[in-house]
Amino acid sequence: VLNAEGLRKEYRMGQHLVQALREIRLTIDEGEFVAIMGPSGSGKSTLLHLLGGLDQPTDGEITLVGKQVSRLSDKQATLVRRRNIGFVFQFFNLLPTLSAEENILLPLIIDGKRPKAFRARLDEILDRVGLQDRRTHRPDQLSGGEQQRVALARALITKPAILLADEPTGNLDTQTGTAIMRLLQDSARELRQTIVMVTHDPRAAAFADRVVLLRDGSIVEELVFDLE
Amino acid sequence: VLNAEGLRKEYRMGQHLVQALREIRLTIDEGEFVAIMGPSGSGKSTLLHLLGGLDQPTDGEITLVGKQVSRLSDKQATLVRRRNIGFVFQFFNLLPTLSAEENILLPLIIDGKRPKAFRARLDEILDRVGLQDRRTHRPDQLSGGEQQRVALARALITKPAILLADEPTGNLDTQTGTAIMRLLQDSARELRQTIVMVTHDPRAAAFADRVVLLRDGSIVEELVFDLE
Ligand SMILES: Nc1ncnc2c1ncn2[C@@H]1O[C@H](COP(=O)(O)OP(=O)(O)OP(=O)(O)O)[C@@H](O)[C@H]1O
Ligand SMILES: Nc1ncnc2c1ncn2[C@@H]1O[C@H](COP(=O)(O)OP(=O)(O)OP(=O)(O)O)[C@@H](O)[C@H]1O
Ligand SMILES: [Mg+2]
Ligand SMILES: [Mg+2]
Repeated sequence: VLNAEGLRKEYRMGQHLVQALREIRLTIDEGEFVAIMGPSGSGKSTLLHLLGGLDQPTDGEITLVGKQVSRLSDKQATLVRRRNIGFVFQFFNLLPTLSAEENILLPLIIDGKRPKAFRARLDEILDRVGLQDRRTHRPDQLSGGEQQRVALARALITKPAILLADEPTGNLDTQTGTAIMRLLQDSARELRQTIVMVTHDPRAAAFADRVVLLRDGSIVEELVFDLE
Repeated sequence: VLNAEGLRKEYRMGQHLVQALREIRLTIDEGEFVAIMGPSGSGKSTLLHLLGGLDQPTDGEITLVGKQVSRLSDKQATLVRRRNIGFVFQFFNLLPTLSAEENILLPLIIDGKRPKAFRARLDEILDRVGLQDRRTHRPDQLSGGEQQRVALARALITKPAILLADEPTGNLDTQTGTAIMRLLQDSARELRQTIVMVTHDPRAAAFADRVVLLRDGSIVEELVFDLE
């Protein structure tokens, strides 16, 4: 459902070239739960953004639900992404003027849906992320971990086929983090959702079927968990 | 060197009152390394901001290097803070238009110092946080963990008497995180620095002399490590 072939990403800094990703090949099947780990600066966020079509590679190709992203117009790529992908950003990207629940409902509103029809789903997701009594708070009235959970709820509310999550438990204590991982696991199972999660937390990675290790822009190792 | 007595912080949200901190009493001695842990939303960042004079309590008093913060004018409080405290924010607060090294030098410039005189210190700190080859990058050209390390370097460059750090390893892999903790430990020892660090990471907390556990706005437990 997600494929990267010969993927490269460079940034030119004056005289000097930063190789954020060098020749990445990665195939992810429908319903798989993949964790991406690696040192700070190794290219994880870059890879996730390319997989989600939020950025263009320097070279190589991303194939997303059967479509080659580089061959789509901006408009087509945006539609494919909105219909299929939920994205949790490393630093959330919440709208500062909207409350937690408004931020969460936003993807539905953008999709032309009417929020009232999703009241039950909103309630359930607020429950699962533990934010029922913070639903009216704006981002600047929320703790770091609370903002992170709003970002996750927002990515899940449309029940996307693919969830791309950049360090979804980075600002959470162990207990809250585990609750969040169970939510992801349940969501994946009941929706046959594909999950690609960047994480520094081995405990979070343990929920995945497969761990891909990045170092300095390349995949250096893959670990498969075969416990059924 | 840092004391909180009867500290309370409330936020009014319409009909409803959020008790972010309820009656906190905390004493931190010079040279101590204290970790503050607790669930997401338990009041850790709130406590750290009050300790650093970045926010006013609803009730109670903060005493900082012998001065009662509530009795100081805004201007006096700012001076006390700038001369004594280095602060690492949970979401960094870097200036987007400045490079990594310019962001790091900023406290010195604000202090009226000439950056050229601190060339060696800047080099050493860039080395210790592993950002020598990212020094010219602006925040939007840095990974999450790289931005976090810039924020830490900026807080350390003035060799402050007190370091207040809000989750300084939250966006770092284990290896980089350990390097950062060793940097904090060395800095504390050679400068007799007092460190108060909020963290979700038990491995980071293990570097502290004492762990204070918050839950729902109150201190519920303290653990002291007596290994010498
Ligand atoms: N716009 C840019 N210009 C130049 N270099 C960049 C740019 N964006 C990212 N980089 C560099 O590319 C590398 C990979 O960045 P990326 O954000 O993917 O790392 P990461 O693995 O997510 O790290 P972290 O765990 O710290 O979040 C980093 O070393 C970073 O400095
Ligand atoms: N301006 C505000 N208005 C209303 N409530 C607030 C405001 N700022 C913080 N809060 C609430 O106060 C509580 C404590 O916030 P704080 O940021 O101190 O938590 P924290 O322990 O740092 O959490 P985390 O580990 O998630 O960063 C949270 O439940 C938050 O929703
Ligand atoms: Mg990243
Ligand atoms: Mg916090």
